[in-house]
Amino acid sequence: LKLKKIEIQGFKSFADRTEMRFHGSGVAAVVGPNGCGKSNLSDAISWALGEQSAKSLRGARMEDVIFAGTRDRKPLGMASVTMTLTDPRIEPSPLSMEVIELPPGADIIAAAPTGNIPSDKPDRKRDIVITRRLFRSGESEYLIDGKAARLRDIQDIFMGSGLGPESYAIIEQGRIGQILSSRPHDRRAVIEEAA
Amino acid sequence: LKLKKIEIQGFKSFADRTEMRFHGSGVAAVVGPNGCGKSNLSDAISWALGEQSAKSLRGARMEDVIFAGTRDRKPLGMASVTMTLTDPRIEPSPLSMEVIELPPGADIIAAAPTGNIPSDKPDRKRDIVITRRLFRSGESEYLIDGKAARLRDIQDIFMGSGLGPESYAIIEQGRIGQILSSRPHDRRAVIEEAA
Amino acid sequence: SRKRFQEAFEHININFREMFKTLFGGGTGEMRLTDESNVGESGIEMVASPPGKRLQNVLLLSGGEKSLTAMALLMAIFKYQPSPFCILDEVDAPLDEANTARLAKLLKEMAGDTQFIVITHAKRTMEAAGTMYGVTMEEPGVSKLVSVKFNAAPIPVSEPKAMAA
Amino acid sequence: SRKRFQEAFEHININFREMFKTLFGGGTGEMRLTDESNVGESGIEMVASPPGKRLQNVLLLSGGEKSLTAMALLMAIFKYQPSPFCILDEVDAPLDEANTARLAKLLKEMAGDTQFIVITHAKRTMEAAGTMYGVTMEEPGVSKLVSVKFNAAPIPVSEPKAMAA
Ligand SMILES: Nc1ncnc2c1ncn2[C@@H]1O[C@H](COP(=O)(O)OP(=O)(O)OP(=O)(O)O)[C@@H](O)[C@H]1O
Ligand SMILES: Nc1ncnc2c1ncn2[C@@H]1O[C@H](COP(=O)(O)OP(=O)(O)OP(=O)(O)O)[C@@H](O)[C@H]1O
Ligand SMILES: [Mg+2]
Ligand SMILES: [Mg+2]
Repeated sequence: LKLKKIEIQGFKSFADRTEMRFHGSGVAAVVGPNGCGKSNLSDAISWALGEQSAKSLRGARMEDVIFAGTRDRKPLGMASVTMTLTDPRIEPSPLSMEVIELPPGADIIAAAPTGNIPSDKPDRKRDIVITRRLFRSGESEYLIDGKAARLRDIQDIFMGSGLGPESYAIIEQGRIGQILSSRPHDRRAVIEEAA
Repeated sequence: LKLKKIEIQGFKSFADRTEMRFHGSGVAAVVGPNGCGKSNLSDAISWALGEQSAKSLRGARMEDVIFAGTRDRKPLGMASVTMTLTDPRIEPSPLSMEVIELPPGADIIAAAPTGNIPSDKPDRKRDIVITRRLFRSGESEYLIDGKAARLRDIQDIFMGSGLGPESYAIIEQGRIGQILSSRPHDRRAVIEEAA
Repeated sequence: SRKRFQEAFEHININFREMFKTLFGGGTGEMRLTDESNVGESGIEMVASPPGKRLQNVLLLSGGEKSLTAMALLMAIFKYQPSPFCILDEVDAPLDEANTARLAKLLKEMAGDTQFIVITHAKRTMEAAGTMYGVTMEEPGVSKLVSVKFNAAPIPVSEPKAMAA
Repeated sequence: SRKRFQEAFEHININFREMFKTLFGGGTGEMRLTDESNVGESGIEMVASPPGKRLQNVLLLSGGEKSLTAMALLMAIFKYQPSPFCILDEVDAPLDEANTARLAKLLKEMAGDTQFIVITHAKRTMEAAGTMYGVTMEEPGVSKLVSVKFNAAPIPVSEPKAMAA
């Protein structure tokens, strides 16, 4: 799996539609003054992966991730994050979400459903496009390749991919200190996740 | 009260006798590579003021503040920190510790006992010299101007001076984040301490 | 005693608003009683809006904004009740260069009565210091104090006279 | 499953010793089972000695030493089980310049399979990056992504093509 692109709109300080494209490997630096929104980008990616704890996203309620307005701008009614990932190893055959026939050696990502693909024409054979939306009403929407899905389906995609909940793939600001102070059995859990 | 000097020996990584003199005002920077001992200096000053929590000094037991040796050096048997402060406002008269007659407008520092003053000949009229020692046996020693005292006497000197336990005079590494996350009533305690 | 708290609270709040503006180059920061009707027992909450942003609880600010706001509160308390000295251990770690420089400038201004001892890795903070103490571990595991000149290698000196330099 | 844990533990421990030496320029760091006799349920503790110092629990290290040791563990896990990407938010904040440079160099070497996204204020870390994304708030409270050239002012661009630069 490689990260290809994220599109953010209405999520925290990213009021306007923002797109961020990646090479898939290498070191990319994110820079800017204090308070400009760098950690919010990291929160957007955590959220798209299925983070359910508002506290981990530095809010009191999940609603706090929706753009809350500024002195000159009104709050928005929806937050939306779309993440596009590429699986370069696979040669997927056209499959529906319900009937899954895995080619030998492929993991569950290979069964990405074909369907209504968003504007950038991702490589249908290889890309998986995940969308998460939250409305101020409290309603949530989850899409996998444009098809309605449950949060659980999104979380399942990332199980065992190194992006699961026990993984260290996302180190939030200030969290590096906690990695060493975790208790002996929490540390075991992290090694087990990698196993 | 102004900070004049600290002398450290056997305290954490300061195995050899170290002296640090201060102007009493202005900005002094302490610099050096990671792990060289900068925060240990801050711990030495907290300890001299009467800090009793080993955890606040980043140890498991109070014994952890004694130099524990390196690959080439044996551990030491004692940690010692001596702090010299100056009270520039006062004109103290020679007083013993027991019979205290305070000149009008002076606070309790003015009653600093005359006695056996350590080598640097601090200004007897104006300096107060505090020493704290800990032996590996577990025994502690406290001196005020060279005379034996209790830990309580040292802590009393700093009550209400802005160096008391609720004060923000010493901000340990990483603690700046906690100042804002304290609860409404802890915040009140800090303001009350300053009142 | 409730009167003294009220007086301290109001003075420190005035200082806090001023310190916040200085460090953020604008904006609003203040303390509020959680229970206006019960001053004797009320807790204190804090709200802030950096320039142009909405007023909100300080816990929603960014890492650097939080540290700067905390420093504003600290300096506000110090202005009301100076301590003989103040030790700040790497408080500038989360700050960008502009904020580091503003904080260093404020510390310089506040250091008339108070001895500030600032542990730092940041050049901007070192530039504001009148005195610099270098700590080294030439012998592994054993700390040693040396005199430091900016832009020059540390000069190991026979202790301790050089420290007053 | 207990076998898989044992295997992962041993591989990651080998990586950890190696990563620790790389980041500290020497010294020893390793994980140990708290209960050797009960591998199926034992917890894990960590010991470390930076070059020349005594072996002790990692919790006794300095702020910067702890962060570097944590990064060594992270990279050790990644080498065994690479994630598709890794976001590091200001992990270099407590590091001095030499350690920042060593960490940046290691990230570059590890980035063959993994997309590292490093949020940072440190120039040494920026120098190791192949791509740089600038985040600005020209309009207060509204974040915007721009293309950044090192040593030049950010160039606001019509989104989003410049991001792949
Ligand atoms: N729901 C929201 N709506 C609007 N603005 C928000 C929302 N949530 C957070 N913000 C704003 O985003 C800003 C914080 O952004 P972020 O934490 O990403 O900063 P940062 O670039 O990481 O800064 P630092 O370098 O200090 O860590 C704050 O000013 C906060 O007010
Ligand atoms: N009792 C002790 N005996 C010997 N060495 C000790 C003792 N206690 C702590 N140390 C050592 O002191 C070092 C930590 O020093 P300190 O925390 O002051 O570093 P620092 O200069 O603040 O570094 P950083 O910039 O990373 O915060 C550690 O290497 C630790 O092993
Ligand atoms: Mg941040
Ligand atoms: Mg330190």
